[in-house]
Amino acid sequence: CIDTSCPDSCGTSFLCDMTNSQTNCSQCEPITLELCMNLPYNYTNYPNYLGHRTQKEASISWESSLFPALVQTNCYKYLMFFACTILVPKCDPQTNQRIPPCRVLCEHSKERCESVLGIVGLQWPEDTDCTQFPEENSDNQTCLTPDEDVEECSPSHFKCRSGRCVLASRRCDGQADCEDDSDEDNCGCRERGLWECPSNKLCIQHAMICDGFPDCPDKVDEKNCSFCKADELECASHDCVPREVWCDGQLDCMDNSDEWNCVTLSKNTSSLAFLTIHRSATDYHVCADEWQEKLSQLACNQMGLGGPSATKIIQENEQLHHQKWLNLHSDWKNKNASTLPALVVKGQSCQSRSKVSLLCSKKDCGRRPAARMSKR
Amino acid sequence: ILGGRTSRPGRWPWQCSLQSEPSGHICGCVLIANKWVLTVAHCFEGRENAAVWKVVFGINNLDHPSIFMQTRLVKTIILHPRYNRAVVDYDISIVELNEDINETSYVRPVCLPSREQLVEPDTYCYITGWGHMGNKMPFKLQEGEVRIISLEQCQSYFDMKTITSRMLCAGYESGTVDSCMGDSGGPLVCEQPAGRWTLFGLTSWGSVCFSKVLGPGVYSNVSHFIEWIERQIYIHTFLLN
Repeated sequence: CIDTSCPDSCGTSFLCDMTNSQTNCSQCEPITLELCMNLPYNYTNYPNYLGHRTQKEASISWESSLFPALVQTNCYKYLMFFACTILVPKCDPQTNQRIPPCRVLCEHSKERCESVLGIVGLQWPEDTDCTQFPEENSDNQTCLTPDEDVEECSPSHFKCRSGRCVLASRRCDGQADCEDDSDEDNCGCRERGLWECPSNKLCIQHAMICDGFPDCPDKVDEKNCSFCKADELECASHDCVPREVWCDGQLDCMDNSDEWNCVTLSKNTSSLAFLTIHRSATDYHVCADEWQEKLSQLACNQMGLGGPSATKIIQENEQLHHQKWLNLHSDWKNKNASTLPALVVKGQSCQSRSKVSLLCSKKDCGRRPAARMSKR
Repeated sequence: ILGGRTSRPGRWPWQCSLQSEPSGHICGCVLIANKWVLTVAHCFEGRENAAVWKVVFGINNLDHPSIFMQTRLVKTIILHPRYNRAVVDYDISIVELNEDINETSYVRPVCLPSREQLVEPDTYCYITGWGHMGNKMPFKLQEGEVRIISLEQCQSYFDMKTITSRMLCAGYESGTVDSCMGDSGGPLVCEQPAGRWTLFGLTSWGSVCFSKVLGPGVYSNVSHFIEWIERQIYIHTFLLN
C-alpha cells in the first residue's frame, strides 16, 4: 500500500486480493460490512483495530460472528455500537482521519460482557486493549461515544418488542428467542414483505417471481408470467417465440430454453428406446432413411451421453403409419449444422418405413487408475 | 485443508488448480468433461475476464510440474445468474477450456450425480485442495475425510447465515478436518458402488479456518445444479460454437 501504516503488500500474503496492494489505506472507504450498515457514520478505513485488512476479511472474521451472538445476551446496551467502531473504525472523509471509540465505551463493553463469554469458555478478542483508545475529551482528541439514538441492534438482528436483539436467522424459525415471543409474531410471508408459495407456505422474495427459476415446489412462481399468442410458445425466461422455432437447432429464446431437452429417447412397450425430437413442442420419431452411425453418436452426445452408441433400425408397424416422424434433410451432409434438430425436417414420406432406436451410454468417469494398489 | 494429509499423485485425477498471475494458485476446480470444469463463482470476484486465467491438471506439487501435468487456457466463464455475493448463495460456475484435455490416468473427469442423487447425512466423503492448512500454505495436494451433516444441524453452527438448499455441509463439530481459503472451488467427492467417485460438493465457505475453528465447511450442492450445468454445456457445445 502507499501509506506505510498499511499491511505488507499482497505479493507475499496469499489472502489479499489483487486490488488491495494498490489501495492507499489512508483513504476513507464506504462501509459495506452488513453488520454495521446502521451506524451514525458511513466511512471507514483499514486495517481496523482487529488487524483485518479488508472489509471482506472482517466479514468472515471470528469477531463478526462473536459480537452479534454476544449482543443477544443483552450484556451491554451499546455493545454492537462498540463492536462496529473497531470492526469498521470511523473515518472522516474531509480529513481522512480515523476517529477511535472512547476508552470508556471499550471499558464498559468489556466489563459487562467479558464474563458472559467466560461462561461459554470463550475469551474477549485479544486485540481490543482499551488503553489504546483516548479518554473522552482528552486534549481535544475526538473519540466516539454512543448518543441516544444510536441503534442497539445491527441490521443482522431482529429487535424484540422488549428491546433485546436476536439474530435475524432466528426470526420466525419456530422457536421463541425473545422473552416476549415477539420474534415469532407476524411470521406470515406477507408481513415480512415476502411472497408465499401456496403449496407449502415457503416464503420467497418478490424478485424471484417470474425470473425464470422455479422456487415453489409446484413452480407456481413461474406460471402466468406472460401471455403468448396461440401460435407462440413461452420460454423459461417468459418471452414468446413462434411455435415452429421450438427445437429447430437455432437459439431464439433469451435464455436459450427453446433448445433445451430437444433430443431424448422415449421408451415404448417393448422397452426399445426410440430417438425422439421435440420439434415445435411436439414429439416426433426419426425416419431411418439414409441414417448413419455418426448421427447416432451426435444424438447421444447431445443428451450428455458421450459413451459408445448402438443403433437399431425398427421396421414400422403398418397400423402405426400415421405416427409423426421427421426425416433427414435431403442434403443434410452439406448443412453446416452442429445439432440433430437442425438436420431434420417434417412432412416427408419415410421410404424405409422404419425408425431409429438408440442405445447410448455414459462416458467413463469417476475412476482413478493411477491410485491402484501396487503389489509389493 | 485442515487436519488432512498429503495425497499421492493420481489419487484425485479430476482435481485442478485455477491460476491467475501474479498470484498463481487462486482456487481449486474439478474436471467434469474433456472440455469442462466446475468451480465456484466467488473465485472470479474482481477477475471476471477469462483471459487472465489458466487451469492446471495432473499435478500434485504446485511447485514441481509433473510429466502428467496439462495446462489449458479458459475460453468461457459461466457464472450462475443467481450468484449472490453477499450471502454466497448459488456459488457455482462452469468453465469452458480452450481445448480438450487428453484423458490419462492422472487427468480424468469425475462423475456428476443425477438430479435425484443426493448424499445422505453421516456419509463419509473426501475434500481435496491446496488451500491453507491452518498454519501454512501447502505445495502438495492435501486430502481430508469429512462427514456429511444435515442442513438443520448445519444451520445451528451458523447463526449469522442462512443455509439454503443450494448448500451442503460437511466436516465435524470441532472443525478438526475442514477446507480453508484456497480450497474454494475444489471437490467434495463420495465413492459410489463399483469404485466410481461422484462430485456432490464444491468448497464454498465456512467459519474462519486459520484461528479458532468451529463448525463444518459449507459446499455448493452440485445435485441442485445438475439441470443448469447440463443445459449450459449443451448450449455452449452445440449451439454457441
